[in-house]
Amino acid sequence: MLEGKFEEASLLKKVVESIKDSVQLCNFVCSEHGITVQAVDDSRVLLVSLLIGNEVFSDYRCDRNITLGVDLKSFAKIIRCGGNDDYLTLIAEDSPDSVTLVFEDKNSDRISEYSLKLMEIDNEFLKIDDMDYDSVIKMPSIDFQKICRDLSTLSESLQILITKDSIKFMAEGETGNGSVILKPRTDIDKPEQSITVKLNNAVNSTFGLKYIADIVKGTSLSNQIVIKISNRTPALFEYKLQSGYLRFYLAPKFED
Amino acid sequence: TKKQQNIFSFFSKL
Repeated sequence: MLEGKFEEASLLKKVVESIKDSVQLCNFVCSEHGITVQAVDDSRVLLVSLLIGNEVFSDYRCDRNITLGVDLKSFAKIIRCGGNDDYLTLIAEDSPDSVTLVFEDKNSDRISEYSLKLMEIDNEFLKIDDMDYDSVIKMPSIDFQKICRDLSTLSESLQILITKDSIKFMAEGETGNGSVILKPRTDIDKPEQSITVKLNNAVNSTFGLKYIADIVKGTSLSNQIVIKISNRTPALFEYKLQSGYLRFYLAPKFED
Repeated sequence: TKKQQNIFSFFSKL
C-alpha cells in the first residue's frame, strides 16, 4: 500500500504543472525510496525524469512497488481543487485501479477527498547512464526562463555557446537576431543568484525553443537550474527538489 | 540546416 503525505500540496501541484504540457500519460512508480516518473513527449525529442524522494514527504510508506498510470491533464484538474498550503496525502492499494488524494486544510477541519481512475500505460523505459558533460552551468532559474522567453520571440531555435568565462544564448530569426551573454559570478549574500560554469570543452549546441518553453515551466520548483551540455548529445536541464529532482533531457538540433 | 534529433537515437531502451 502507498501512503504519502506532503506537508504542502503546492509541491505536487508545481511538479504536475511543470510536466503536464510535455507528457500526458505517465506511470508514477512508487517504491520505498519515493516516487519516480520517466516519460518521453509525443515527438520523441524531450524526456522527463522525476524523482520525489521519500524525504520530501512528512509521512511515507510504500511496502511494495506500485505503478500508478496517470493522465496528467486529469490529475492536474483534481490537484487544483486543493489549497497550496493543505496537507496532501496520496493513497493507493497494492494493485490499484484508482489513487485517492486527501487534502486537509490546516486552518479548519475541512477534509476534501478525490479519487482519480488509473490507466494501463505501456511506456518504453530508457536507460540513462551518468555521463561526463562538456560543460555544467548553474544559474538562477528565473533568469534562464526570461532569456528563453525573450529569445523565443525571434526564433524557433536557441543556440547556447559556453566558454570558460561566458555563457552566450543566441537566437537568429527572419525579423532579427538576439543574444544574451552571462559571466560567472558568485553572490555570497544571495547564493541563488550565483552563476557558475564548469568547463571541460567549449560547447556550441542548438535546441528547439518550443521544448525549452516547456522545460522552463519547472522554474517555480527551484531557485537555480543546472544545465549539463555536451556537443551533439542531449542536454540535461535539472531543477533540484529538497530530495530528488525534475530533469529534462532534450535532444539537440544539428546537421547530420 | 540543422535537424531536430530524436532522443531515442541517444538512449537505449531497457
